[in-house]
Amino acid sequence: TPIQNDLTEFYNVA
Amino acid sequence: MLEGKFEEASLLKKVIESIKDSVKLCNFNCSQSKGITVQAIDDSRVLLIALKIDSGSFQEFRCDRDLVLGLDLESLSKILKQGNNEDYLTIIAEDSPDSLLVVFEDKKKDRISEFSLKLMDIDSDVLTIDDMEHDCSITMPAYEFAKIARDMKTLSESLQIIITKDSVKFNAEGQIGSGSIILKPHTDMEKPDESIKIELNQPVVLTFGAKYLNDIVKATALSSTVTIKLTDKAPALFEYRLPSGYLRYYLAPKFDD
Repeated sequence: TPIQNDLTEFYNVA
Repeated sequence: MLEGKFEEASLLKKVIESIKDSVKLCNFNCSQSKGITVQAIDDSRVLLIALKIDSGSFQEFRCDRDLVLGLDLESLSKILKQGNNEDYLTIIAEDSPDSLLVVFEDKKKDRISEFSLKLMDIDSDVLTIDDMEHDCSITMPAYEFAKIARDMKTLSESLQIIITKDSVKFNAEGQIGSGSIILKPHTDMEKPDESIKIELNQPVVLTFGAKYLNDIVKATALSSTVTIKLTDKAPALFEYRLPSGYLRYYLAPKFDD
């Protein structure tokens, strides 16, 4: 089953 | 002071209905130059909403000083349901507001209805999203993408999107079986919004949570077309154009273990 990624793995929290 | 008058209440009603199930609380940033902008992330941090309602979306817009309106969207939705779609809708806030005034005016009858919505202090994370080149972009009828997202969710929790030069394929594999829908690019001269356009730098295969795609297609009423921008191993961008501005969703992909 594919694992759901989190947006913070791709973008920095400002 | 902020004063923004919409020609029709339906625009803001549709925008709020499109995002309120994904984010409950969010800050509306208001300025004379940018109009209203919002960035909000859902609780699971998988889906991000970026909204821009330019001043051109308003019949009249003035914002003397930059303002942040902390809104509970469920509450705002309740108030917006008090007005008719065709009514003029004006939102008004003082410079240091603790409430937002919402005014509906019926265009035919002498009826004016006013509501006050309490504002909140909302502490939210903001993500830095740089403009980037995408591997491919698809523009297709919004209703068609909505039907695919809703239908395929009944088969599987995940929807795979496979883009090549010649086609876009939506693939779902679930316990009861599997399904796929293949669309080929075409141009409809009479109804341009019915066209399917693919721009491709390189082929992409990505998998997304069907639940989130179904949240995204709640924006279908806002625009006749949706543009989907995909990049290998990166979040996808789904964009619905407003008359002046946009509603964008950034969705993190799923990867195989």
